[in-house]
Amino acid sequence: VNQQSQITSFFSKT
Amino acid sequence: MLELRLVQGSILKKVLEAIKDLVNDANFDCSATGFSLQAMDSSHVALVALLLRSEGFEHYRCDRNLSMGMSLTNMAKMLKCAGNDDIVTIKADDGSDTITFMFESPTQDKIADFEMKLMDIDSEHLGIPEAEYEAIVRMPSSEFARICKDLGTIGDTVVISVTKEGVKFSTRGDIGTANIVCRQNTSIDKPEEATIIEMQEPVTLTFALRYMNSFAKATPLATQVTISLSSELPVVVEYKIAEMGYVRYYLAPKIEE
Repeated sequence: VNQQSQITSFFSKT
Repeated sequence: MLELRLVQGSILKKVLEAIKDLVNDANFDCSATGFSLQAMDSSHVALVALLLRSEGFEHYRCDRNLSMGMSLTNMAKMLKCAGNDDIVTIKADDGSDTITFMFESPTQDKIADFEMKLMDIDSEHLGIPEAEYEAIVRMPSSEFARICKDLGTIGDTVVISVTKEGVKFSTRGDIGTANIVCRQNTSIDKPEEATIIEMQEPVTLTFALRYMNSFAKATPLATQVTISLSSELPVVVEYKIAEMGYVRYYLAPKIEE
């Protein structure tokens, strides 16, 4: 099953 | 004091149409570099980054860095009132809670100003690392829009797969499946119709079509779109804005659990 990942798990807050 | 004059005001109209469905409210940042925005959609699956460089404006005055929160829906409503050939000037005074959009007809016989209320927006700013992408596809933006629209009628997700054969867009739905392959085509006489594939490694990634169709709203901004892919990284879908900058969309992939 494909789960939608989130942008925030690839790019961190500045 | 902020004063930005853009002779080709239609660019700003098109930018708003390209981002307003993805993001409701966002902070526009103004600095010596340019007029920019970074915002995520409400579910944090997609991110849009806009840059309009200061050199692209006929007049660019920004005395100090400013961040202005705006409802993109309301900003789009106001910019819709500008004619396609109008010159658009954005003005704001220091400490003001409003921004003014001034529209001048090319013959200067009609001048309108629209003042819009600003809003306070808490937004997270993300650092986007420089990445070497395994595959970069450049293709006509209208072709990409057509593919996303067509596949969206059949399935919810698109599998984008780049091999040395070309780039394949596939979907699967209740009614069946669809595969569209675009091969490299370096038409020399019509560069806007070229499809160019730079591949270091074959890559296959899955994305929600709903977002791809939302990104395709930027099609009027550029004849070509660039799709950059690496396994386990968000895809970057970039529309260059001639001589001014870009709209880049980042979309998190669907990952097998």
